[in-house]
Amino acid sequence: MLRLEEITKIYHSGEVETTALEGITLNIDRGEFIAVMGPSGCGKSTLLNIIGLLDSTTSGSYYFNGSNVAGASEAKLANIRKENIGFIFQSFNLIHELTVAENVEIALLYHKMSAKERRARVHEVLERMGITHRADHRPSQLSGGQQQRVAIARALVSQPKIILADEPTGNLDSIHGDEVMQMLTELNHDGATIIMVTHSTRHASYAQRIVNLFDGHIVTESTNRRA
Amino acid sequence: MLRLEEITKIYHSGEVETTALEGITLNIDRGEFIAVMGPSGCGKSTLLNIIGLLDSTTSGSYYFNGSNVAGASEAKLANIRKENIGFIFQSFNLIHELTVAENVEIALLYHKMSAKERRARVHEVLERMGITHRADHRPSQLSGGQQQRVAIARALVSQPKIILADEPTGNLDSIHGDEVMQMLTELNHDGATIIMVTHSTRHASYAQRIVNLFDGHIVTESTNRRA
Ligand SMILES: Nc1ncnc2c1ncn2[C@@H]1O[C@H](COP(=O)(O)OP(=O)(O)OP(=O)(O)O)[C@@H](O)[C@H]1O
Ligand SMILES: Nc1ncnc2c1ncn2[C@@H]1O[C@H](COP(=O)(O)OP(=O)(O)OP(=O)(O)O)[C@@H](O)[C@H]1O
Ligand SMILES: [Mg+2]
Ligand SMILES: [Mg+2]
Repeated sequence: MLRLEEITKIYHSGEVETTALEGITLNIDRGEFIAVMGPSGCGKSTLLNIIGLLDSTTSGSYYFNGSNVAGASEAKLANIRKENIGFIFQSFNLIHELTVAENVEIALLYHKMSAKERRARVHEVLERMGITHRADHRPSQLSGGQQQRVAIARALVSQPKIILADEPTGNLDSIHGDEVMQMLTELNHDGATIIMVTHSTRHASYAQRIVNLFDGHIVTESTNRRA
Repeated sequence: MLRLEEITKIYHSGEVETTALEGITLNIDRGEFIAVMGPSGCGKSTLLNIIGLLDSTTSGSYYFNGSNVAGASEAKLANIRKENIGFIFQSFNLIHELTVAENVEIALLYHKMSAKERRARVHEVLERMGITHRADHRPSQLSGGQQQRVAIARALVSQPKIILADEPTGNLDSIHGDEVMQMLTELNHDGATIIMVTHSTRHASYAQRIVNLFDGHIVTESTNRRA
């Protein structure tokens, strides 16, 4: 379903070149739940951004549902993202001028449903994340972990086919963190493909496969027998 | 050294009142290393902001080195902060227009030392945090964990008497996280007073005392026999 072949990503800043990923080859089947781990700076967010069509590759090929995305127009990529992908960003990327409920509702505006249905779904996911009491606040009035839960709610409210989660529990205590993992597990059982970056071996154990990155390369892959 | 008596903090947003802290009474001695834990949204960052003189209380008294800070001018508070406190923010608060080295160097501008000495100290702490290769980049060109390490470097470069760390390892893998805890431990042995918010029981075990917050109240305190 998602096929990366020999993906390399080099960032240029002034005269400095940073090879963030090199020779990444990875196949992800529909419905898989994969955890990506590795030291800070090793390329995990870069990998997720490429999979999520938010960043281009320097070389190599990426096939999304069988079609090569290289050279696809930004409009086409934006369409594919809207229809398929829910992204939980490492730094949340909430819109400061909108309320919590509005931030989450935005993710449903492209989907065919009445305003009434939209608001019901927003309420449901905010309740699941334990932040309904913050619905009319703005992100700056929330704690760090509450902001993270808004980012999660926004990514999941449309029940996307592919969920890309970049360290979704980094600001959460163990109870809220486990609740998020529980929700991701249920969505995976309902058919969602999930790729989750995490520093927590405990949360990685919810996945069926763990991919370890180091210095821009995949160094090991392991199958999780428990999941 | 730091004495909080019956501290209450209420936020007002429109018609909604949020009691973030209620009746907080806490004494912190010079040289202590305290961990603060509790569920997302329970008041930890608010507590740290009040201790760090970044936020005022709604009621109650806060004595910093014996003098009541209520009613102190912003200029006076800013002076106390500059001379005593290093703050690691939960959302980093880096200056986007400056390089990594400049972001860290700013913390030394109030201290009497030559430019040469400043740059040596900046280099030393960046090396300790494993990010010298990013010194001339801007924060947006760094990974999440690298940004967190810049925030840590900036707070620690002046070797402050009081270190307030709000979830300093949330975006770090275990190796880098342990390295940060090691550094905090050394600074504590050299005399720094440390108050650290964390969701990690493993990192909390580096502290001598653990304070548990719930819904704005202190619910338990425990002494760590191992530390
Ligand atoms: N500016 C604000 N206006 C209104 N409410 C606020 C504001 N800042 C924080 N709050 C609320 O005060 C409560 C405590 O927030 P705080 O940031 O201290 O929590 P926390 O324990 O640090 O949580 P986390 O672990 O998620 O970082 C939360 O319910 C939060 O929504
Ligand atoms: N825009 C950019 N310009 C230059 N270098 C970049 C840019 N974005 C990322 N990098 C570099 O690419 C490398 C990989 O970054 P990435 O964000 O993928 O790491 P990561 O594994 O997600 O780390 P963390 O666990 O700290 O979030 C890092 O060395 C980073 O500094
Ligand atoms: Mg990252
Ligand atoms: Mg907080």
